[in-house]
Amino acid sequence: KLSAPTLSRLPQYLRYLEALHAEGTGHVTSAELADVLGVSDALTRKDVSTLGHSGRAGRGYSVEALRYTIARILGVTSGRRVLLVGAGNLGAALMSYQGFGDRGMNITAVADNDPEKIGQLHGGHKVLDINDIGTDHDMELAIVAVPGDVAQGVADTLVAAGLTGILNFAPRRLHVPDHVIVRTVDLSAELQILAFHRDGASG
Amino acid sequence: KLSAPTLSRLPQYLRYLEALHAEGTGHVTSAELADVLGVSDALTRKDVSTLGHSGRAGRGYSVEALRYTIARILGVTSGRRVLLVGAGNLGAALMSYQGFGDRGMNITAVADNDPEKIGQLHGGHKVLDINDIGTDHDMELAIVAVPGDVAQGVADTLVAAGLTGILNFAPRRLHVPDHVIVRTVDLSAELQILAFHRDGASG
Ligand SMILES: NC(=O)c1ccc[n+]([C@@H]2O[C@H](COP(=O)([O-])OP(=O)(O)OC[C@H]3O[C@@H](n4cnc5c(N)ncnc54)[C@H](O)[C@@H]3O)[C@@H](O)[C@H]2O)c1
Ligand SMILES: NC(=O)c1ccc[n+]([C@@H]2O[C@H](COP(=O)([O-])OP(=O)(O)OC[C@H]3O[C@@H](n4cnc5c(N)ncnc54)[C@H](O)[C@@H]3O)[C@@H](O)[C@H]2O)c1
Repeated sequence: KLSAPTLSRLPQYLRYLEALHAEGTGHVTSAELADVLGVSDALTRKDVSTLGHSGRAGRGYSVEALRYTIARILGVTSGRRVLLVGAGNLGAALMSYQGFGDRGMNITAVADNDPEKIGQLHGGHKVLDINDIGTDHDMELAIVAVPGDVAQGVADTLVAAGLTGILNFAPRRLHVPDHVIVRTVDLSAELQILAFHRDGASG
Repeated sequence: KLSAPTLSRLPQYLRYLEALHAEGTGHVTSAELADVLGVSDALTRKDVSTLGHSGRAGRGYSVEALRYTIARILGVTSGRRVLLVGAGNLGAALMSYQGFGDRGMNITAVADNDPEKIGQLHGGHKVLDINDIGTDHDMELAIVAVPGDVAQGVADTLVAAGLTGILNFAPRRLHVPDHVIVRTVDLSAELQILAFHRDGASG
């Protein structure tokens, strides 16, 4: 029902709706939402109607109702429990990031394989031994912030432990069974693509 | 000439070609490249022919020649000079990341507006005052790792200083002139989209 492009816009709509809600604004027009995202008004109307909402002429959509619908779809209302694997440089930054909790993504556990880190407090979390993660837990998602050469092994461990969604920062393509979803963020590639466009070489 | 989907695959081809080069492999087939990226063989052949390379039946493409072509397109051969703005949690992780330098993206300066950080050494860089960044520098790209509410102001400063490519981590849409390119990475949105797919709610 929801296309991938529509889905990828929902977090941005939600962020703006939350700001409106915080300042007590009751209604928002599709034109205003479209402007915030930098897309056409027609596209925004289409997105919002896919969500089952219709605006009242001249007043627009109810901020509260639209906010709740999107938050529910994105799982923000229920809150997600996230396991972070890798208490290194990147892991330390991710642990401290308020933005995850604000959007219902709560890092509830941190695991590593370094004996110097296991059992110690990092970012308020007692670091667990990755090899002790069994199936008896209530986490659904994992963030992989370990070196590239061990990332596949870590992914295998997570799949065996029953995690079904992985956000991967290691510059490797992870192979997982069909019921598991992986999204890879490659920050170096982002910079390389930026450099390419800047050169105007795509002309 | 180069489509956006083809461009977004180049960093992954390059990463694999570099690994082959490091182990002394001279040739690679389109089928092998396709398998690494998880795309079809036909798509890889199309990508590589857009780059002006053709394989020899049975042997495939020259690893060295293909590697050099892609590295040049992505600006790796010349090396890029990158300004990092924001020496906070995320900035600290990004400063220490070897992966950027390996791919020609060199963080050559770090700027902040916090008097406690300016003039101090962070990750081997003496932190500059963002307000001192004039136009007399040789940096082309910037990474923005500052809080959302100041990100637009920082972007304005960078545009005035002549930077034409921005990798933005703040959860805000930045408004810049047409000659400046912005790519935004929203890590919370990545988790939200992962959570949505995991629920299978898109069925
Ligand atoms: N630092 C960054 O800003 C950055 C940016 C982009 C991508 N990355 C990628 O993120 C990953 C982490 O980078 P980093 O800079 O934090 O590295 P790091 O070396 O600082 O941290 C890696 C952590 O992973 C742990 N680890 C290693 N093997 C493990 C295993 N088998 N099981 C569990 N934990 C294990 C280590 O003990 C360490 O704590 C790397 O793949 C890197 O390429 C990092
Ligand atoms: N920490 C993470 O893992 C993470 C993850 C995703 C996104 N982000 C985003 O990245 C940004 C940085 O996050 P953080 O956790 O590093 O925050 P932080 O508060 O630890 O660091 C922010 C840094 O920006 C500096 N700064 C503030 N205003 C500035 C200005 N006007 N000019 C120059 N420097 C200025 C501060 O002095 C500080 O050093 C935020 O927008 C956050 O939403 C962070």
